Amino acid sequence: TETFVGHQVLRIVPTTDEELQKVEELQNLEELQLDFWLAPRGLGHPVDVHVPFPSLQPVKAHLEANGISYSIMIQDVQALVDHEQTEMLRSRRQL
Amino acid sequence: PLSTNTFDYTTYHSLDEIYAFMDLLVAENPNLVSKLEIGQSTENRPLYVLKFSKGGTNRPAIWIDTGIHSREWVTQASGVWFAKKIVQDHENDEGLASILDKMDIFLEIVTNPDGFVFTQTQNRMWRKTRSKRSGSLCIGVDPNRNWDAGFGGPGASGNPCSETYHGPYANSEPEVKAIVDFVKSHGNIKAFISIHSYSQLLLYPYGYTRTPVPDQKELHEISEKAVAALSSLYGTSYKYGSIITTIYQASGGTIDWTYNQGIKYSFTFELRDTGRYGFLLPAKQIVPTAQETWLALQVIMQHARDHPY
Repeated sequence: TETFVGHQVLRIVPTTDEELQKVEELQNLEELQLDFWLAPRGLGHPVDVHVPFPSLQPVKAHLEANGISYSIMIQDVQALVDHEQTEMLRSRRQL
Repeated sequence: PLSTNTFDYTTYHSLDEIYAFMDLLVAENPNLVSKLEIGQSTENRPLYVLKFSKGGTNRPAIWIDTGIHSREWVTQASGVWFAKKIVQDHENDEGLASILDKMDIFLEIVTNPDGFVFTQTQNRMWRKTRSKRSGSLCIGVDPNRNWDAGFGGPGASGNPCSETYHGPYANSEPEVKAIVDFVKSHGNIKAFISIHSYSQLLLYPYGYTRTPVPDQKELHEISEKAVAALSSLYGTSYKYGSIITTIYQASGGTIDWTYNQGIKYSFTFELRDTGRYGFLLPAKQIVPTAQETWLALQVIMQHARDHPY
């Protein structure tokens, strides 16, 4: 089973063509194993990237080095997945 | 659950639970609901479609599918809610009753069962099908890039490891081919709605080309009314427009194909939310999401009913 311990989802909103290009470049870096929940679509539109734990530091460093601001949309992906599972189990137990 | 009245619509369910729900719904409403098997998935799971019909033969029909991208769990859950809603309201709701007087409704709740099971057993974030191809270690094809509409063009990937991999050829995925075959053999589908999440958008064709569809004005007007209806319930805000102008170029998409088949009222929804939880939308939002989406669906269905072509 795939776990998401330490994973985060980052939200990036490119405001310049350079920023957009840098974000698009991330899509080609397969070794980072990024999962684009919302792919780049243009300036001013959010890009949501699910980043596995080992890639968090390099991705954030890449964004910060290029002056690209981002926010943490989901701080702890595994916590949300666990909560989802818990709720499903609770419903089944109630039934 | 012993009946669809005791089924818990406020939680996410497994494939087995959803398929059991379907059987219950059919058993409780044999004069309205039937279950069709339109094909089998890559891993030989049945592809079930619920048909809601008051009779007649090959009536004009509305198609709704949910769960084509398996990780978009609020869509399958909403599909379950829609099924129950149709049964509850088919007699007492004037709008729905009049739709069913003239048209049938087909609802495929779990359009990608292999992917759905995989999200529940192995990887909650799985999006694609589970097909394997020789020469690649990567599995799966994006079922919303596998349709024969601008197939293989910009807006899809030829890399099997990509989340938007279009597949080796159009309709390579049995989940897609089953719908294609069904639509072609039925021949009388007048509205086609494919439901995804997330982003809170209502979209119409095209995604593969910037050429506007001939019916762009009408589809835009319908979208405006549908979104207004949706927002009226809980104030959820939606944007609307063509796929390529509202999000990005995407080739091989479902509703581009259905539109090119002559199904004028072809729409795609992207349900809640806009980025607080994304695909991990809390279960307590299932019912509100389904309720508001249903209002928009009714606008589209009523328009299809009132504008035969």
